[in-house]
Amino acid sequence: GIDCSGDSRMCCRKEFFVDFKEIGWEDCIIQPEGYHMNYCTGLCPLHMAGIPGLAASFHTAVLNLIKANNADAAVDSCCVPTQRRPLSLLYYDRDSNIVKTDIPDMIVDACGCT
Amino acid sequence: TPKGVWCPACGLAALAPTVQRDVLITMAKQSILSKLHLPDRPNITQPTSRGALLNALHRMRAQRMDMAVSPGMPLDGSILHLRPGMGVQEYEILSFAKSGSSTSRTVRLHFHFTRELARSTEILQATLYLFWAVPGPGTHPVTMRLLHPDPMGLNMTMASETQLEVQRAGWATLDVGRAVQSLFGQGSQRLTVELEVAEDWGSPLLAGHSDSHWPFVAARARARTTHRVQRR
Repeated sequence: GIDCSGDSRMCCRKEFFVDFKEIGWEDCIIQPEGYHMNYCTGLCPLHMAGIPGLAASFHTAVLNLIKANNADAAVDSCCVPTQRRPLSLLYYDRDSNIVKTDIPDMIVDACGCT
Repeated sequence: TPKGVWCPACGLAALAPTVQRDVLITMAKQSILSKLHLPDRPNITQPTSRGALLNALHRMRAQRMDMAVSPGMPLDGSILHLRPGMGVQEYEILSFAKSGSSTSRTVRLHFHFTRELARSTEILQATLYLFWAVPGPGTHPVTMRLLHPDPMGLNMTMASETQLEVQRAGWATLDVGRAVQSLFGQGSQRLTVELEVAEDWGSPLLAGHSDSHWPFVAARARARTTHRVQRR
């Protein structure tokens, strides 16, 4: 997958960091200091369908052209997470107990076209 | 998203950067709170001191090392080996004691667990850590009772009573897994530990409640999975 740069319009991963101190949660979340709430955005034109991330090789580019010219069924292709990992949290609950848990699939590491 | 339903990320690009940021932060808060089964951001009234937290984590690690080393540990329900569940969310919970009523011969400690946790998880293991302060040499008998309020919260139900022989000052660990499981099973959220000693002992715990010797319960829990039935 690729990370979104300034003007990229194709499917990519947009990084977004939520600093718990900035949102006033630093007293109830002991660790970590923030949450990488990355998300997927960008276009998935037909000939990109099914390719994780953006085509990088010549062979793939040719394959894309064949697909684009021959494709008959107009189907949607969406830019979605292709790799995710858990968010580990150490936090206070409402009874001031300290809880540690790993929330699965909370951090997006890569995006691609369905 | 299904056709025609607004896709959160689609509309985002059209918003002004500051508005985008606010929308994303709101989504991040909602996402974390819902995954932690918290209705809203917890309001922390009694943060634990760093000393007590570090000491508790140190005790738990020492206990795990002992368990890992000790041959033939009991395989009954009290010491469950946690296989990392396939994608099932697991929790480790540290609950520090709140002082309850006490007399010349009894001390009561309360441990609270949130309703959300009691509803959404199943307890796999729970250990009570106590630091004994003994008055002198010899063996000192202690009766430990585990109580929890009945669902109406009017009376106390005794889950178990154990006779202990305390010979020296220091940390002791006691398995309270079944008591916490039955607590959660009855929809209750408070475990009360009552310690009864002989008349001349005074308090069996370290007087003055020094932070790093304060009693706590360390529990391991797993998210309740919806019951799946497979037919062949």
